Parts: sequence; C-alpha cells; structure tokens
Amino acid sequence: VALHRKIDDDLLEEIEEILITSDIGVDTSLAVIENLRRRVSRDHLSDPAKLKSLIRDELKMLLDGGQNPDSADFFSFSQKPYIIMVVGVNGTGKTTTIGKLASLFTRGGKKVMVAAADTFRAAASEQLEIWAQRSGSQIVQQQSGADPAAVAYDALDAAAARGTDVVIIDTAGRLHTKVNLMAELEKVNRVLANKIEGAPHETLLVLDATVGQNAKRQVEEFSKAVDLTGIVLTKLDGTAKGGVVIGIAGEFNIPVRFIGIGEQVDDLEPFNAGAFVDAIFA
Amino acid sequence: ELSRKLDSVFKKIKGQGKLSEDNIKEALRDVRRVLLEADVNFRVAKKFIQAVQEKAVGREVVRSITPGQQVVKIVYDELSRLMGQSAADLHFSNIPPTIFMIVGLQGSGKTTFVGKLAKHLRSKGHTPLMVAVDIYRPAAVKQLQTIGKQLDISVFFEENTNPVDLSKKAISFSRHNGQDCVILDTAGRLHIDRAMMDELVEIKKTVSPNEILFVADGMTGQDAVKAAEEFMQQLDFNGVVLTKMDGDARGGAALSIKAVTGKPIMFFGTGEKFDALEIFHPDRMASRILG
Ligand SMILES: Nc1nc2c(ncn2[C@@H]2O[C@H](COP(=O)(O)OP(=O)(O)OP(=O)(O)O)[C@@H](O)[C@H]2O)c(=O)[nH]1
Ligand SMILES: Nc1nc2c(ncn2[C@@H]2O[C@H](COP(=O)(O)OP(=O)(O)OP(=O)(O)O)[C@@H](O)[C@H]2O)c(=O)[nH]1
Ligand SMILES: [Mg+2]
Ligand SMILES: [Mg+2]
Repeated sequence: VALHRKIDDDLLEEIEEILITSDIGVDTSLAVIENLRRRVSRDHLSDPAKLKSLIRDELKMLLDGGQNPDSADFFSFSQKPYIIMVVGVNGTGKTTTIGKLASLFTRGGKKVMVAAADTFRAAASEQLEIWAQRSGSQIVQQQSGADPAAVAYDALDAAAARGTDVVIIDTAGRLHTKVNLMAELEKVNRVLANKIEGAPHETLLVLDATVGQNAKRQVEEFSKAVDLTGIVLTKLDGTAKGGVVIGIAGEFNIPVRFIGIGEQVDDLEPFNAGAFVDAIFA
Repeated sequence: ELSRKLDSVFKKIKGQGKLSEDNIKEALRDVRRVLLEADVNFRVAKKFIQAVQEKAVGREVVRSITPGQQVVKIVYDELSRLMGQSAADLHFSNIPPTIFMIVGLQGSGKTTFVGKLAKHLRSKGHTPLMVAVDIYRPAAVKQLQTIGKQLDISVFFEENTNPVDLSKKAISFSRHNGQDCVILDTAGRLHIDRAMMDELVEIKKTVSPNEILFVADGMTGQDAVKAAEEFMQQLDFNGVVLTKMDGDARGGAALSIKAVTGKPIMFFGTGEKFDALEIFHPDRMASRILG
C-alpha cells in the first residue's frame, strides 16, 4: 500500500486483495471494505496511511471479540488434574502442538501426562512417545486399534494415581464430515465427562494456517461434537496468514490461544491479535 | 446453486439477444465470489473471469437455455478446459527402477500417498520399494515401516544416513533386490526454508527421479499458489496430488495450482486407507469448485 497515493477505487481493490489473499474470506473482506468506504466519505479521509490503521483496528476488534476476558489466562486453573483434549482434521499439527504445550507446562513445574488416544494412524503413539520424552511428560498408550475412549479413561486413572497436574489427550485427525469419526470423538468426550466432572476442561481445535474457507465448516462440525474452548493456529512460520480465524472469532466466539511457528518444542507462542493483524499487512 | 443465482441477475436484463459486456459484468461478479469462496486464488480468479468475459461477450443468447445457464456453461467449460483434458499418465523408466519422489508441505498427506501409490503400482504388476527419507519428524520412519507391514510392501531405511545418500542407497538396493519402482517419501517442509528446499534439489540432482509429485492438501486456501510456485521453481515437478478430497472443501486450490504451474493433477487422495486413491477427473473437479 504505497505512500503519497490518494484513496481511490484502485487502492480499495488493492486492500481487498490483501484481505482476501490472507484467507479472511469474501464476506468479512467486503464488510471491512464497506465500512472503510463509509468512513472515508463521512470523515473525508484522504491519507492512505490512515486507511491501513483503520483496517488494522477493525480486524483486531473482530478478533478480540472472540477472546472473552474470563478465558484470559490459559495457565491459571484450579482443577487437578486439568484435562485438555486436542482435536482437528488430519495433519494440522495436533500431536506436535501437544508436545510443545506439554513442554510449556513441565517447564512451569507441572507434572504432565499425555494420552495417545490416536489408536488408528500408523506410528501415532510412537510419535507422541518421542514428544513425551522431549517434554518430560509421562505417556499412557495402548495397542494400535484400541478404543480411544479407553485410552483416555486409563490416562485419567493413571493421572489420579500419580498426582498429575495436567493431562493432554491426543486424538486422531478426522474430517468433520465423517459421521462415525465425529461420533467416536463425542464418545471420548462423554467418557471424560462421566469420569471427572467438567472434563475436558479445555478442548483445543488445531487449525492449519494454510486452510481456506473450509475452516468454518471444521469449527461448525467440531463444535457440535465437543465444546471447543480454544483454537491453535499452526504453521504460521510459513507464508499463509490464517485469516480464517477473523471470521471465526466473530461468528463462533472461540478464542485463538496459541500459534505454532515451527516444528521444534519451543515453537509455540501465545496468540497476540495485534501482531497477527500486523503480519497480514506485512 | 450458481446458475439459479445468475438467472436472478439476468432476469433484470430482459429480451436481450446478445450477452453484452454490461449484462455479464454483474453475473461475473457473482461467479468471482463463488470462486473465491471455493478457495480459488485471488489473481487466478481474476484472470479466469477475464477469460470468461472474453468468451461470453457477443455470444448469441441460445434460445433453449436462460442467459444465466449460458454463462454457467461457459464458466464450466472454461474451468474444465483449464483443469486439463484428462488424467495424465505416470512416466515409467525404460530401465528400472522408475524413481518417484514425493514432496510437499508439512502434513499434506505424502507418507499416506506413498502407501497408496505403492499399492496402486503393485496392482498394475509392479514391484514397489518405499523409502523412508524423512529423518526429521518423530517416528516418521516408523510410520512408513508400519505402512509397509500393513501393505506387505518393502520399506528401505538406513540409520545414520542423510536423505541424499539414503535415496542413492535405496536405488542400488532396488537394483539388487528386483524392485522396479522406488518411491521416496520426503519430509514435509516449507517452500521458504532455503536449506530444506536445497536438500530436495540435491536429491533430485543425485538420483534423477522419473516422476516428482507435489502433494497438496485439498483444503488449502489462498496460500496454495505460493508453495506450488516455489516447488515448481526449485524442482519442476511433474504432477500434483490433491489429498483429503473426501472432505467438503470445495478444492479451489486445484484450479490455482494448475493455473500457476501448468502441471497436471494426477491423483486425488480420498481417505486414510490405502485404496483411497482416485485418478483425477477435470470435469468432476469443475462441478465441485462451482458448488
Ligand atoms: N512448519 C511447521 N510445521 C508444523 C507445525 N506444527 C506441526 N508441524 C508439522 O506438521 C506435520 C504434521 O504434524 P502432526 O503433529 O503429526 O499433525 P497431526 O494433526 O497430529 O496429524 P494427524 O494425527 O495425522 O492428524 C509434521 O511434519 C509437523 O512437524 C508448525 O507450527 N510449523
Ligand atoms: N481423510 C483423509 N486423510 C488423509 C488423506 N491423506 C492423508 N490423510 C491423513 O492426513 C494425515 C497426515 O498424513 P501424512 O501422510 O502423515 O502426511 P505427510 O505429508 O507425510 O506429513 P509430514 O511428513 O509430517 O509432512 C494423516 O492423519 C493421514 O491419515 C486423505 O486423502 N483423506
Ligand atoms: Mg497426530
Ligand atoms: Mg510424512
């Protein structure tokens, strides 16, 4: 967005391209541009730089709308063990994110246990086992093909016996369109809830930053099966902007908690709406 | 759906004999929106709409169908034309082994596709060897070895060897053991990771694959072109595989990738099991994108 230009249709089209290519989506982009047009004529704006900061503020406001204040501190909780379930479609980075999250907790002095409730995909529990070692957490796993709900149940038993502070449950990637797989997830959720009141205390949906408008469908369907309390947006170290979360924040009120910025154990950061929006215009 | 949407646009333009630039403009705005909502890249959609406009303007309005349906037909035909005429075939080497190199971003479905491709090749009478060249991701080698056991297909791996040497050793292994197809399962990587992209270039230079296939997640949004372009620049891959097409993503990434690379889409991944592999159908893809 060049300096010393007047605010005209070309500039607005340029802004539209930035918004849409960030995966913000047509409806949200058009709404933002429309508000912009109104502001420009109402306030007789002529400085393009002012435009950019207006959009930044509006996008940030849409995002903040999704972060409700009492979900402010992810790391302050009183339940023991604190149960976190991680869900999402295939290949988004759930298992890796769990390794990173577990490490955050153990570095904070907490006793962590991870549960290998992906009993379907080849070497899924072996993969989680390595992350357990890297993060200094315990792991509960069963043989391949075991009932995921049984693994989750086992983990809760083991956690109670060992005075574990945090249990993180890794689930298999699944497309939200697969009715039987979503039912399986509901069952895991139910088993946890029946065993410990209020469990799982957090259910994180992991979204790949490269995902397009299908992200909305994923949030819709996963919300029906489980109570989503947060989103983790991964692979933001790539070139994708992950703008889908802006529309999602407005529509579903689910806060983005963390972003994944790499494949190593430290590559997880708390979500910062300002930095996120700045990156869209970078 | 699209043609009904466009009909309401054309209802306002009564009794016109030709499709004119004006009466098409609004219809094409709707088409553009449909494409963008289907995750077609912004610039690809823009070029596409311009091409459709050129084809549509001045056309005689066909009596048997509405102008809206007519525009849809032009859009549909242009989309199918862009997607490619029909499925392209795999290139096999005259002197075995035929070497396949599977590349792409993290989590796109490469390892799973390697299993599917191996199973597919065996069903065609070949003897495939899968090679675990991902030495980075935790349990990646184990994952491929497990798949090998499930499919009863050989997997090659050697400890303490880098991906370039691994690939070379796998090829000489296949010559001694009679496998006529070698499939290299490489680690997922970012197209902006200089060192990792160099590694792929190095593997290509060392073993000269017959087929390099770029595996992309079917639900990718606007970013699809960035990775595809960079992998294209560095490797000049032969074909594209679009995975997770068993979901409800519209798959606009297919058009975007085809438009910017010109490379054929060879296969669809349509599930997690190893028989979930489909040959690409351009016209089916066009209907899916148009919703
Ligand atoms: N660059 C980058 N890669 C990531 C990130 N998070 C995960 N990955 C990579 O993405 C790939 C998939 O990660 P997994 O953790 O196996 O994903 P998953 O969701 O558990 O996959 P399934 O269980 O098969 O559904 C791996 O290669 C990871 O290293 C990230 O933030 N950045
Ligand atoms: N539903 C569905 N899932 C798929 C398909 N292809 C792969 N998957 C799943 O996607 C996830 C990732 O697949 P992988 O084969 O591990 O992906 P990858 O590209 O090798 O991942 P990295 O090596 O980490 O880059 C797994 O859960 C697979 O089962 C597909 O066509 N449909
Ligand atoms: Mg996993
Ligand atoms: Mg892999």
